[in-house]
Amino acid sequence: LITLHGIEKTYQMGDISVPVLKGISLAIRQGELIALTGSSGSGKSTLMNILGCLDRPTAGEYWLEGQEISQLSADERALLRNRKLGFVFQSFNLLARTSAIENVAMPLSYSTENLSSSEARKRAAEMLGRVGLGDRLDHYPSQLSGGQQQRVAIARALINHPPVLFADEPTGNLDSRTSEEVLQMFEQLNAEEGITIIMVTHDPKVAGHAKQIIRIEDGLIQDNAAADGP
Amino acid sequence: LITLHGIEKTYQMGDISVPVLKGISLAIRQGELIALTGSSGSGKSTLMNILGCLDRPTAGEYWLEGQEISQLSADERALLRNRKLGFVFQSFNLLARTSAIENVAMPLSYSTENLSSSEARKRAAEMLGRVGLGDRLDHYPSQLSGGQQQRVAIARALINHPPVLFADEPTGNLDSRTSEEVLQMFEQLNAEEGITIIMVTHDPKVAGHAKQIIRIEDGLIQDNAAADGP
Ligand SMILES: Nc1ncnc2c1ncn2[C@@H]1O[C@H](COP(=O)(O)OP(=O)(O)OP(=O)(O)O)[C@@H](O)[C@H]1O
Ligand SMILES: Nc1ncnc2c1ncn2[C@@H]1O[C@H](COP(=O)(O)OP(=O)(O)OP(=O)(O)O)[C@@H](O)[C@H]1O
Ligand SMILES: [Mg+2]
Ligand SMILES: [Mg+2]
Repeated sequence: LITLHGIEKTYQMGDISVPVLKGISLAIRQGELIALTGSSGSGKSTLMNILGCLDRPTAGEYWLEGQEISQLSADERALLRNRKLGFVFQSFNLLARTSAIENVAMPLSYSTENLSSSEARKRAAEMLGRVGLGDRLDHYPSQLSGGQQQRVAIARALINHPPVLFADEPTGNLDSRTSEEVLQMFEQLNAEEGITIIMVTHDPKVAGHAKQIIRIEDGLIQDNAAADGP
Repeated sequence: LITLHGIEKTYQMGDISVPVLKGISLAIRQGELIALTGSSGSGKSTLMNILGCLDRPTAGEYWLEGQEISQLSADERALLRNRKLGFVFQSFNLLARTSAIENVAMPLSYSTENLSSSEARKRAAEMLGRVGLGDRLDHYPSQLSGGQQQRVAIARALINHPPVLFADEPTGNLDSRTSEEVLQMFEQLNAEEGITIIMVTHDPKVAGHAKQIIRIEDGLIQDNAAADGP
């Protein structure tokens, strides 16, 4: 499904070069459930942004479903994202001036299904119910707790049933019981709908839910192995 | 040092009332190191905002160093915060258009010490060095990883050596080694400088570093007990 070959990312700050990804190569098959771990600043979000077509590498190749996409334009990448990829951001990126239910319903406007606004609203409400926020539909992000905002971001990423979900620290603001509920929902989507899931996490318990763990340090992959599952 | 008596907080959303804190009473002595836990949406950040003088309760009393402060004006609360309280926000709240070192140096302008700008800069650099960001001084928040932004927020909260530090999920975006470093720094500040520390956390390992654990559920305290320390 996904192949990365020699992916590099270097930021330019004036005359200083900041190399962040230094040659990442990996392959991800359809239906996998993968945890990406590594210390703070090691390059996980940078790698996720490239995988999620939010950013371009400075070198290397990215093959998605047989198409090499590292040099697509911003518009072409946006089209790809809206059709195929769900993304949960480390800092949520909710629209501040729209309510929880409106934030979640927003990606439905890209869907090929052409839903009526009441049908879209109904689905958004149902997805928010699945993450335990059925009684918070009309709250604005500033009227939600950190973990509630995180769950709105998760619901929004899943509303279009994307074949691939990228989740950057999806449980960082959640207590253990709510984390467990979110992870079980991910496992169910992976098992029943075959959604390919790649999640960044600092939590060994979360990584334990994955079938494969990729560890990145200082911009390079250090291990890439099957998890010793439960 | 701190006494809360029957603290309530209810939000008004049009004609709907959302009761969040339903009668919180507790006492915190100088020099304590306390963990505040509870599920997502239980009221932890709301309670922290009241304790940190960022918000006012709808009912109840808040005694800080013998002064009842629940009805202070916004200006009076700002003065109190700048002089006595350090606060690490769950969503960091860094100034987007200023660099890491400038963000950290900012509270020094409230300090009674009247530092020169080069002395202020030197101290901010040293504090950032303590959280492992000595090589990221001139990066802007958007050029930092999630965990690096969190550490800038921690450095900023500590730069004035406040007698009380409130930290809302200070390690939520940090890997276990970096988390451990931050917690050891907190323990050292508590042991050597007597700083009173109240931290919200979802992580049982973090709570394990505290001497006392307060658990809040649905706006009420469920337990308030000494931690079975190591
Ligand atoms: N401005 C507001 N208006 C209405 N409701 C609010 C507002 N701010 C917070 N709430 C509600 O108050 C409740 C408690 O929020 P709070 O942020 O204190 O939770 P928390 O314990 O910090 O949760 P988390 O662990 O997810 O950060 C939540 O259910 C939230 O929806
Ligand atoms: N726009 C940028 N310009 C310069 N450097 C950047 C930029 N964005 C990120 N960086 C640097 O790239 C490195 C990796 O960042 P990244 O966000 O990928 O880390 P991460 O592994 O997700 O960390 P965390 O676990 O803290 O979220 C960091 O050292 C950061 O300072
Ligand atoms: Mg990150
Ligand atoms: Mg909170």
